[in-house]
Amino acid sequence: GTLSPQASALLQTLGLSPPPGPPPTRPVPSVMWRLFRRGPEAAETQGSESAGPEMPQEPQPLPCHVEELGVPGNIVRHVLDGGASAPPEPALGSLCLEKPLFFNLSFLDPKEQLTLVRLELNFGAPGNLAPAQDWELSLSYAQGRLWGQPLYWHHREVLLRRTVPTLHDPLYFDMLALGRLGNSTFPQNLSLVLEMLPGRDSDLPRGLCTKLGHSLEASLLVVTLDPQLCQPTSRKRR
Amino acid sequence: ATYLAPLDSPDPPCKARRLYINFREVGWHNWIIAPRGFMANYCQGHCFFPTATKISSLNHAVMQSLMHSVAPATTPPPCCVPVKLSPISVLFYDNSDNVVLRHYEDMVVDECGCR
Repeated sequence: GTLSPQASALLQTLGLSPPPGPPPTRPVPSVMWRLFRRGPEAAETQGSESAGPEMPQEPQPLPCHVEELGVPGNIVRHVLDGGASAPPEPALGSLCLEKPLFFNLSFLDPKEQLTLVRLELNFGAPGNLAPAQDWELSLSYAQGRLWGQPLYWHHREVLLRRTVPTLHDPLYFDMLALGRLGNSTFPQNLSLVLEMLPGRDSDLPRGLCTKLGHSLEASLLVVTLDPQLCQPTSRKRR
Repeated sequence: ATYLAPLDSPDPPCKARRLYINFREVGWHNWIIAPRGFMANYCQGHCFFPTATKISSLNHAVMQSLMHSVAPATTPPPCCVPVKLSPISVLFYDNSDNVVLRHYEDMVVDECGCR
């Protein structure tokens, strides 16, 4: 319903804004639960429950630092592929898969510094069916592509090529390490194209490639640091 | 939910009082995934001399409480404020259905003192 002025002011101060529509039903990714449980309260609780006066206290997690990911940050967002429902493009030649990936990053606030942008590719059950052979993956930008136009019409800047032994486990790519994303101050979105080439055994059943395309879950883990929230209240020198 | 702690004496000393913030009661439970609420607490009580000397007070606060005890009209007592705070993290959905973990410093009052 409508928020009271006090609630609005408090939400704004905390940088929170309730979703306009009905509550989301999207499951919470396990990585986010894990990060939440490892947060400051967990350390505090563990300290008070298990440690009596004689037990050494657990070290407090560093403020403004995401310990598990090893980067500075105080806001972590899990962003799903906006194009997940779009069917994969018809893969040309010996390509097994050619999939557009689209991430909406318009939530980024100019005050926030990007410290990690990690792409996760998870092929789920069909990934377990894929033969364990060297798969060649390539990621490229598809900036400037008009929706609905075939991919191959567009010149693509290849970001990376990587050979992976299997599709059984999730694959991670550090997008900041790839360069341009880290340099662009406030990207509004990230449009990529994933191409997959089977390794040795090129006569894969076509159905498998289609299944891989449909089961692929791509997501971004975006960590940012809002320095203003990390300033210790400096005491003026007397 | 809040309730004023019963004042255990006419001039209760400065200390942390329990205050639990329940996200359901403020209607945020649909999009704040976790926690359901948290103990924010607050500070209440007096910093009168000589009690102020036993509370985690700055030397200046002790001096001010002494001055207040001898000339109350000229010097107010020190204030009972948070002196040790803890952070919390909140997991919620944002406007674009992203799952967000946000870390807030200084959200829980662990200790009060006179300042």
